[in-house]
Amino acid sequence: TAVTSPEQYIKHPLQHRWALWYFKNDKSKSWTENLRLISKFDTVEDFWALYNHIQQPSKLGFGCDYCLFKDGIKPMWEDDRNKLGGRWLMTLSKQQRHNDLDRYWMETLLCLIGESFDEASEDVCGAVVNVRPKGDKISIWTGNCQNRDAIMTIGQQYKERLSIPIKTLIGYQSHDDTSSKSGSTTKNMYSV
Amino acid sequence: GKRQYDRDFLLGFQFMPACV
Repeated sequence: TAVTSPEQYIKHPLQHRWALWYFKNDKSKSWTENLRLISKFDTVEDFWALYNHIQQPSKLGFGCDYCLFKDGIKPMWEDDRNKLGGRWLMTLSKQQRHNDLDRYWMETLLCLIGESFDEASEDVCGAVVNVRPKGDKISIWTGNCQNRDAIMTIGQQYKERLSIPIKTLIGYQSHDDTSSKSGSTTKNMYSV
Repeated sequence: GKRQYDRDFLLGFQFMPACV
């Protein structure tokens, strides 16, 4: 039976083209030399082909990151589309590397490529997972830290999506505050 | 309109054979 519907041949296009980056901390190289573009995709099928092909975050070495950003936005504060923005930041405990890290990262990716935040998805620039000895971090970056409504929509829906307990607060920090901080903590502009 | 895909829809494609 060769007759099939066209849907079986056409990949499902995403709203945006996305770029997946990998950062490996090699102290003999510069920060930008350590940041590598892995691949870009713009369909559901191509996303899974890539996702299924690469290591889960929990298998990465300390100091490594994955970054998923909309095509054209570099995963760094200095990019024009990031510099006025900030991030919803989740800091995970050491135990959560085993229990939650990979699951949270996959949910984060699905939120981004599926445009889960409705109109607020336009504010999303990308997401980052940092694998660190003290505790891993996952963040969603948005383009303008003054866009309160969009940021709160993203934060509330994201927290719900990850089934974070209501009592556990997650915070949003501007990149300006993060980059200029002197101590180990950055103040939250918003929290949910 | 915006191309939105919910979680279950996206997950449904994770282990599909690659398309042409």
